[in-house]
Amino acid sequence: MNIFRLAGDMTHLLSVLVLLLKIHTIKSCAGISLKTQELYAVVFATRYLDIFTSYISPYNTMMKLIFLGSSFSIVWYMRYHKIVRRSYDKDQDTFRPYILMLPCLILALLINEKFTFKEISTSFFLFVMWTFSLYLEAVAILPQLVMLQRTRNIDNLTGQYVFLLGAYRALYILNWIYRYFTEEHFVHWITWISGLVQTLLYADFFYYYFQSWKNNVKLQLPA
Amino acid sequence: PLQQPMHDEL
Repeated sequence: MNIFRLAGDMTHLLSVLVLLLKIHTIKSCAGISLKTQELYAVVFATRYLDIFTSYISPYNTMMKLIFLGSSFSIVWYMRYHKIVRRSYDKDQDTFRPYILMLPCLILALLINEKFTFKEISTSFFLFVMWTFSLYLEAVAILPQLVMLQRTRNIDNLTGQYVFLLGAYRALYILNWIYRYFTEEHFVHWITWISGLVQTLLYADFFYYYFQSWKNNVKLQLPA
Repeated sequence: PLQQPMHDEL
């Protein structure tokens, strides 16, 4: 564990807590994309399939449970909570998740660390699901970014949520650089490239977020 | 045990 990865995990945790805080306290999910939340639930469900078979550390298991629990409860709130669901603007959240999930699944079958299609085994299934979750996580924010461009006034908590979500993966990139130079044979091209793509997708959001912070004006993304 | 793709990261 290094400082970049710990900071990344804490930033990721904070992003989830900010969103849960918004939804749980003011009972509103205005401006939040349910599609992105559902994609994140799929990301964690496919990423942590091994939560009961492979034990790494109490920290690792605890964080996995927190991410699984929070992502599914956010989806539950937005779908079924009688007050929260009223503030969900489904007309603005029109991104079709399947146009993201299918290519990620096909890509995971073609490009993963195993490359051997012949041994259809449990570990191959785990590899494909894990790789799928990496690719899906890289693009899961797209429905949310599209929705931000449509909703004119982005409230602070939503802006902070997206900012923290992007920052966590940027910190992970620093973690990968650090581990590459400090650990033998630490090479994970698939993780690195999808993590880089993921962070680059936030580039314009980061720019406008920084501008709004610097000029102390309301965050607005150009349509 | 199953060979784990997911290294120790979340």
